[in-house]
Amino acid sequence: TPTCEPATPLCCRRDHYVDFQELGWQDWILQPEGYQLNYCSGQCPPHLAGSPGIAASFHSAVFSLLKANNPWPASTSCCVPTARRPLSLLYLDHNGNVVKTDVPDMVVEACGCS
Amino acid sequence: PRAGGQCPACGGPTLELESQRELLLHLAKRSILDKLHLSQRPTLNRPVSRAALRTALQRLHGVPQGALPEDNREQECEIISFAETDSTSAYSSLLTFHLSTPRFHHLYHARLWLHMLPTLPGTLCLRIFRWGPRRRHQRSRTLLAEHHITNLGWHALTLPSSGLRGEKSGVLKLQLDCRPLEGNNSTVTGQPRRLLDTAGHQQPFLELKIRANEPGAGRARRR
Repeated sequence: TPTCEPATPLCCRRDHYVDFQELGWQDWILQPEGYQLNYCSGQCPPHLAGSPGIAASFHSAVFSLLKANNPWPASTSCCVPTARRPLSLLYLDHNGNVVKTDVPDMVVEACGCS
Repeated sequence: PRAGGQCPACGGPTLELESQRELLLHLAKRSILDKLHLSQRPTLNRPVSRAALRTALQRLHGVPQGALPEDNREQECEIISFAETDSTSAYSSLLTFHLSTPRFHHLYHARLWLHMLPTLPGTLCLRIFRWGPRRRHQRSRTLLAEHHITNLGWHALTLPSSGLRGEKSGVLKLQLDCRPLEGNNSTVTGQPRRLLDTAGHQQPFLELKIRANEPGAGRARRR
């Protein structure tokens, strides 16, 4: 995934760390202390459409070139997560039970154009 | 980018940093509550002693976790529920647990952790009963497990998960009856002392493991 500078207009992963203390939730979420709230945003010009957010394979590079040479792209494409990982949470429920669960697809790891 | 400019990514108006931060924190809250299937953050009705919590987590970390295939781990949920204890007599205690998991019916692993006091010499026979619903002023009870205890300290007593399911009210009551093992020649001398050590961080607790879906459901869906 290309590292995102704030001024980068192209589709990439924007990293933000959220501390549960900042949410006022440190009393019921015991572990971890915060998590990466990453999200995808940026423009998807035609030659980027369909290219994965990480190193594009040869096929998708050629595919992108073909697209770039086609002045009428079929449709616009969007900047979306292409890889996500679970987040392990340890929290208290309203009965004071301690619950440990792996929340699937919680952290965005890579972005790309759909 | 500064406020009032144009967002390089979407072309829309940019927000000043403070409102961007607020928007992100709101997104974070929404995302966590949705993934935990909660409509709002839990209000903690029953405070948990941090010392008891630390003791329970240390106990569980000492136990090798059953290796689960990766995809199952995402569907798995582990719960520690601390007991409210009433000593009904020297050799009997009533433990009350408040379980709030709607998915309780996919329970597949249950262990009761007790810190036993040196009540009587010799081996003790500990029976664990589950209290059923009250009928005509009678309370039924079902024997869940029987364990022989020879030493004091922490014990992890396995319970049949099938015996704990189906609790609609979310309140689970377990009664512990402790007797010297038959033929145990130690005579009961003096005033019997308490069976369980429930002081401070030795609070009894249930260790439960629940699958979010019925085993195999994911595979059926994928097929």
